[in-house]
Amino acid sequence: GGGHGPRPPHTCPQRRLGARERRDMQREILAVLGLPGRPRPRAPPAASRQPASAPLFMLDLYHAMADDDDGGPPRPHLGRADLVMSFVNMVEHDHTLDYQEPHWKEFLFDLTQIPAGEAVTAAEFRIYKEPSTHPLNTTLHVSMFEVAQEHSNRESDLFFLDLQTLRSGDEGWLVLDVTAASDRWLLNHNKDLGLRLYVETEDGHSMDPGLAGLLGQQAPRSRQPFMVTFFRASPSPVRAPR
Amino acid sequence: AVRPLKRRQPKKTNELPHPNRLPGIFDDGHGSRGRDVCRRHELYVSFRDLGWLDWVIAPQGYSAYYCEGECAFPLDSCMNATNHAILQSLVHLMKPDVVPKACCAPTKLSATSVLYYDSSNNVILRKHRNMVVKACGCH
Repeated sequence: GGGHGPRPPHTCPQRRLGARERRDMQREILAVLGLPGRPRPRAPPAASRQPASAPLFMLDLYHAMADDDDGGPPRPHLGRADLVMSFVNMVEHDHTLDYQEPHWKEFLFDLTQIPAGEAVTAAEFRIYKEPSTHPLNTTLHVSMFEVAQEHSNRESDLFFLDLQTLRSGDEGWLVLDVTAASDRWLLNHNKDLGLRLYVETEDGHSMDPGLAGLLGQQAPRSRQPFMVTFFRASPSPVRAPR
Repeated sequence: AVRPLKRRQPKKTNELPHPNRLPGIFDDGHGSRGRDVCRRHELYVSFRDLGWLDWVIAPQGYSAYYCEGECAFPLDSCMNATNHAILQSLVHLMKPDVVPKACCAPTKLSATSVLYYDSSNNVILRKHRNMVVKACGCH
């Protein structure tokens, strides 16, 4: 039989990779991780400044996903998702105080970054609510619509998405389900997604969302509104041999 | 004509030869010629070494593991070998130049998740199924 001594040291030559080889290896690992390439965030990443609401929420999801794999309690929507994206709110239109009723807030999201070939399993709009001082302790109805089509000479076409009822004194993240809007935005990628938010009192009067305690872009970074979308990868095509 | 008495065939035993009867087989995790038996080894993919921590929020890297080691007959329980691998290893003993040994490969894989920024500063959480080796075996 062969020698029974300790295993001979590995003979394959150990050498440092050259710069170009390292770049090729990184590109290969990115491809395996399904990352299009090495994105360079436009501004220095928010993590280097005061943490923003979306990354904080996504970091929670990351830990929940890791616990999920280790048999932890499942989070809604997370079990079936392969990809979760948070969208930073780009523009905010206020149709409030100096306008006649109804008052509303509109948020726009850039959907061009949505990866092709992924099916949306759920989408949420998250907005922080502080206790509002008036009308004191009444019931408020918060409704969310998608701006399906804008018209120059008349009111935009709206598509109802969700309605939540809360107390004016409530505080915390309000989560509105906007999954129904995803059917359209997968069709026209290049169009921004417009979401419009209304607040009504119990007797049907429209109320300025800001007065109801709903925070918009002026809020501190850790409490700004954002959207989260859960995707399920369609069966990935066989990777081209490299 | 009287049919010649059939010589009784020796009773075929179907248990495998006991490992210690074959030369060079140790049961301390080393196969023949002192090589490691098939098992899982640590492989750490460090995002820090790749210089990605300016856009990957979490993790800093992850243990992917890899399988290496010999699938030398007999394939004992720690190799969680398939029946086919046991057969292949037997046939390899008879025809080593024609049939290769069974190979050491993952038998159980799990997912890993990566959290990172895209070029619009959106935050993306991607789950990669079958990215981490949980167990190895002979196939």
